[in-house]
Amino acid sequence: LSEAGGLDILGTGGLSWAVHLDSLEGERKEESLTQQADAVAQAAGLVNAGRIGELQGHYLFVQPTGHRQAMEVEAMRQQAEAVLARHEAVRWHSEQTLLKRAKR
Amino acid sequence: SIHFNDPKYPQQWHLNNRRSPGRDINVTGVWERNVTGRGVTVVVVDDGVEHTVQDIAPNYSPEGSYDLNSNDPDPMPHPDEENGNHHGTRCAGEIAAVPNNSFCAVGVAYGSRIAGIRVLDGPLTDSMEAVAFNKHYQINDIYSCSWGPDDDGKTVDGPHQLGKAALQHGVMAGRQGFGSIFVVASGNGGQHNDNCNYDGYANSIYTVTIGAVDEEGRMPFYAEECASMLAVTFSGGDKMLRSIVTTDWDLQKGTGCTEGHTGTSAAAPLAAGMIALMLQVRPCLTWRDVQHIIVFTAIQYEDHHADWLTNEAGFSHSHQHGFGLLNAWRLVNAAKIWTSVPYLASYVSPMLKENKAVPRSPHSLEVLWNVSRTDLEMSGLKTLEHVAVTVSITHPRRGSLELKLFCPSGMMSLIGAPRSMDSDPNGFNAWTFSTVRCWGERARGVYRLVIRDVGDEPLQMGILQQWQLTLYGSMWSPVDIKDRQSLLESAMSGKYLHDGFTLPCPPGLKIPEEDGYTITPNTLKTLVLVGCFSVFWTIYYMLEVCLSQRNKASTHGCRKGCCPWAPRRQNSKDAGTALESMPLCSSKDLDGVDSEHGDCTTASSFLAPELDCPPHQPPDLLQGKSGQIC
Repeated sequence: LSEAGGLDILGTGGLSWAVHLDSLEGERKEESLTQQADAVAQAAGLVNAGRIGELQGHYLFVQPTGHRQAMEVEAMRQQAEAVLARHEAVRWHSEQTLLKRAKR
Repeated sequence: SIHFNDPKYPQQWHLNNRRSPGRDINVTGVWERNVTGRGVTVVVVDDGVEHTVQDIAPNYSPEGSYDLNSNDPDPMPHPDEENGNHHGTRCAGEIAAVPNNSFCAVGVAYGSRIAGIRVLDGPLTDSMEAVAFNKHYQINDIYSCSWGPDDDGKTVDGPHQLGKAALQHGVMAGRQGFGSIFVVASGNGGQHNDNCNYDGYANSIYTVTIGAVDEEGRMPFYAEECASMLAVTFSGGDKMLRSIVTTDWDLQKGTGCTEGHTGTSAAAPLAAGMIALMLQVRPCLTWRDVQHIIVFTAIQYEDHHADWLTNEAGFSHSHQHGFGLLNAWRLVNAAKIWTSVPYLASYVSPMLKENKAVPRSPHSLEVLWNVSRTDLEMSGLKTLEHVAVTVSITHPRRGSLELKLFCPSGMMSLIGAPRSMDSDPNGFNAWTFSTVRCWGERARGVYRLVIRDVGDEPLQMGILQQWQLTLYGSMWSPVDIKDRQSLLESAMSGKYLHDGFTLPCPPGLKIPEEDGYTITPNTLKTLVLVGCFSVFWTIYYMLEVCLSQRNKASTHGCRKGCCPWAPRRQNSKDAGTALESMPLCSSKDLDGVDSEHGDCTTASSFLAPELDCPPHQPPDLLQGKSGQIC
């Protein structure tokens, strides 16, 4: 699922965030981290698209599907940023942007 | 003694240069000793791998492959209008093209398995890179990456937060804990005066940064220089020089073979192939062992433009060629007898706040940091590997800055080369430069960072806001390094390169891949359908049994002779089915005709041998007991 995340969403112009959740209870089990990720994503108005590869505690949150106006998208971005910034379980978050990489 | 029937093998000068003997990677002797990369998997992270072409198919590893652009397990490249997605297939062919198939060419590690991760054919994000770097990291040993940020002479970029985390996680947890090997191409921005220290992948301590030289051993027009370059290997040069012959895709205009692969893209996979040869003879080499072996065995050669400098530990380095040319024979012989380096030790200085102006050339700003014996006591760090400097500098024209780092020995690294194309007005914001030029030197002493403005425009002066020094190395002493150098030289005769000599390897860690097998929606649908069918079949079958029993009871079939469903049992293909539908006590006893229906008796005693048939009884006693009988 996590592999699906970034591209499918970004390919259609949707917003997505990489989020690193704080493991307050030390080595928390993956299952409970995922549950927490679901909850945080929901609070931010996003959908948890799953863990990012092999990085424990890192999740990709994506914008729910659907066509939106630019203003709506911006409002959604601000809401998500605000929620993720103040959520105590979020150690770090970053909106996913496109990288430019060239074959050599 | 090596001969292949692949038609393009004679043109693969980088493997066996008959026109200019010696100007190749020196691999044939290794092949002669059956070292071909067997048991090692190399993955090409690129625009896909056409794994169905003859030269790839037999060595293809579907287990190590994935398509992150389409989110499926098949990294087959997608043809595009510009005919541009042959890159990964070409790189894969350099590594593992199958020999003696009368087709095209031969790979450096033709006994290895080759996988593909398709990620460059579409929008790319930090999270996708992170997934790619750790994809199937218990299957894939070496990640070959012939790509990077734009080489336009003005870009400063590298892996972002997740990509960095994935590289670090890969070297710690990949390959059962021995560490994934990340090989990266140093870049093609030579014409734009670019420098690979502005490429965070090349700068990373977790990667093996490989540059290119042409057939004559010179730096090609496209190649970049940098202090973090580990080594070089062959690739194409200008038009008069030969390029790399390798497999190609056969989609669109492709023929399955090309003589025109070039750039640092062509060099990195050769290095990946050579590392695969090393891992065959010594599977427990760690990611740092591989870096060390490259440093210890790369060949410094005559090139007056290369500006070689020999450091305190005796290693020669050039910003153009790193520690020199990779040599498969030397790498494999060294790997065979290599015992692991001590654990990685590091030292991080405090954040050094300066807020000092950067003067114009010929003047310069010089800042120092003394690393004392006490500073290193905790980590045990004695000798250096990578040295990194993180700087924050404001400047109205970033490309006018020049940064040099001097290690305690006095060894100079040009960590930040001026770039004429880079007019970015934002300077550097916590950018990390790194150098390998102090490898093996003592860590203790004074480090000097010298910055100057080489611009010729009357612009506002730059300000060095802050900097931080990070040292990486081990507890090896300079004597240990000398001893290891001597040991390796003694192995170069090839005397250990036979099956009879094997050093023990520690067992690897069991690190599960979290995404091992996931049920796809289609699989789930199939399972649900099968489940529903089973339920309905069971209900139908039970109904049939009940109804048929009721019929038997009502027709008194059992009193007339052998149970009428006995023949049906005989026809049953399945004993279990027969058992379910058969009365445990057969009808032979009902009217004493068992001799005429031997099957009943035999089956009954076979299926329920402990139940003997009751003695013959008068029919009237059985009336109304059909339920019990059957």
